[in-house]
Amino acid sequence: NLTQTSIDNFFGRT
Amino acid sequence: MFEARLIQGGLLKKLLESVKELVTDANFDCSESGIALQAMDNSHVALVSLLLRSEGFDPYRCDRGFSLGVNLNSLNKILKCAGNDDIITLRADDNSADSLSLSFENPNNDRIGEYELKLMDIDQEHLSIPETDYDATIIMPSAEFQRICRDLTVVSESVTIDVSKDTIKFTAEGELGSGNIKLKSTSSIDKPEESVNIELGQDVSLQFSLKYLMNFTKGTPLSEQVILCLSEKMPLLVEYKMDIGYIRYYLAPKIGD
Repeated sequence: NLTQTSIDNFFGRT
Repeated sequence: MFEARLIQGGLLKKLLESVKELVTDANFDCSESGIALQAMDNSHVALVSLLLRSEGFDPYRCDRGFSLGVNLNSLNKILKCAGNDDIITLRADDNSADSLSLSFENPNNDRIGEYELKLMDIDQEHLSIPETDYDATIIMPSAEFQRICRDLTVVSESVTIDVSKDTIKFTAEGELGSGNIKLKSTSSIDKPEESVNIELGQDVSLQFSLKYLMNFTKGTPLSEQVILCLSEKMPLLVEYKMDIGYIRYYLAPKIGD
């Protein structure tokens, strides 16, 4: 089973 | 005062086509260096980042930085009123920038269309995209990438991309069966735009949603080549370079439980 990750898990908020 | 005149107005039309399905509202951040846009899709799975450098416009004027909040669907509708060969000029008054003026001049300069697009306040999160040394960088024909995504959508909702040595392999497995496409690195000196170039630090294997990749391939008309950058457990970067800038799409991977 695969889980779709979120882009904000990788790129921090400025 | 902001003014940007783009001789190749058709480029702006294509650019809007390539983002409007992913993002509904976005700020165009205008500065001396050019026009930039960064936005995530509603579900925070993908991010689009585009840049149009000021040198690409003639003339380009932007006294101080400001943001133009735009409904991309509305802007796209207005841009459809411009001819493919029209010169497009964007103008906004920074004091009362509640609308963006657009003018479309035909090549003979005997037909000029003028439109106003209402602007909106968009409170948008801005993400910092880290400088990344990717494990694998692939440059390939953009039409080929589009075809692979389209073909594998028949089989599954997701695709596994494996890069090793001189091969990039796209694999899809679904209820009806499975499919894969392998591309070997090639070099065509006569037609570099048709070659597949693989730069590899270490082998990579990642899974992504094909629905988003299909959306990214809306950028295909912008460039004959697409650049794919992959690193384990990092978002995929899909980039289309243009003479005056770029559009970059980032897609978060699917990870096994």
